[in-house]
Amino acid sequence: MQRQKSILSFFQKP
Amino acid sequence: MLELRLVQGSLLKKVLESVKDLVNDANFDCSATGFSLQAMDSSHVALVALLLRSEGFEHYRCDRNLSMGMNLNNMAKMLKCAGNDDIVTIKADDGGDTVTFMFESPTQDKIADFEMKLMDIDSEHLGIPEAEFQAIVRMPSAEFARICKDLSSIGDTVVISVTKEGVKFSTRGDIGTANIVCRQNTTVDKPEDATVIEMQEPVSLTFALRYMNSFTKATPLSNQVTISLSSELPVVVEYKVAEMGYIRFYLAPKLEE
Repeated sequence: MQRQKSILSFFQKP
Repeated sequence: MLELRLVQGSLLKKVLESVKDLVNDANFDCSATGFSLQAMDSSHVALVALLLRSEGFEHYRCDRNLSMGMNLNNMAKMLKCAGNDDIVTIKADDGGDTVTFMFESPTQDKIADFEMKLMDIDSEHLGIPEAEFQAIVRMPSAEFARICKDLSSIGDTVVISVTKEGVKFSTRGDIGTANIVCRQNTTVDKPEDATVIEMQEPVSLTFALRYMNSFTKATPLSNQVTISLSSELPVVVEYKVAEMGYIRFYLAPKLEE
């Protein structure tokens, strides 16, 4: 089963 | 005070057409570097980053850094009123709550100004780390758009795989499966027709076609698209904006649980 990742899990918040 | 004059106003029209369905509201940031935007779609799966460098404008005045919150659909509505050959000037006062788009016909016989209300948008600028990509594919943008459109009539996701054979776009749906392989092709009459594959290592990733199709709305901006891939990282789909900058779409992959 594949799950859509959020872009927030790859890029850092400031 | 901000005043940006863009002779090729159609570029701005095309930029807005390419992002207005993906992002509702966004802050446009204006600095000495240029006019830029970073925004996520409402479900936080994709991110768009736009840069139009100051050197690309005929006149670029930005007294101090300014962030202008705009509804992209409304901005697109206003820019649609500019002719394709019109010169577009963006004007705003420091601390003001409106932005003005001025459209001049090439012969200067028609001048229009449209004032749009700005909005306060809470947005966080995400830090995008510099990445070494396992594979970078450069191909005709119209070809990429055609592939995404065709595959989305069969399935919801696309698997993009790069091997030494080429780049393969695959999908699967209720009615069956589809595979499209594009091989490197540099023996073309026009450089924009080339497909160039730079591969460090084979890579295979799955993405939602709905977003890919949305990104291809930027196709009128550039004859070529660059697709950069690394295992378990967002894909970067980049369209150059003439000589002045780029629009980059980042899309998070679908990964095994």
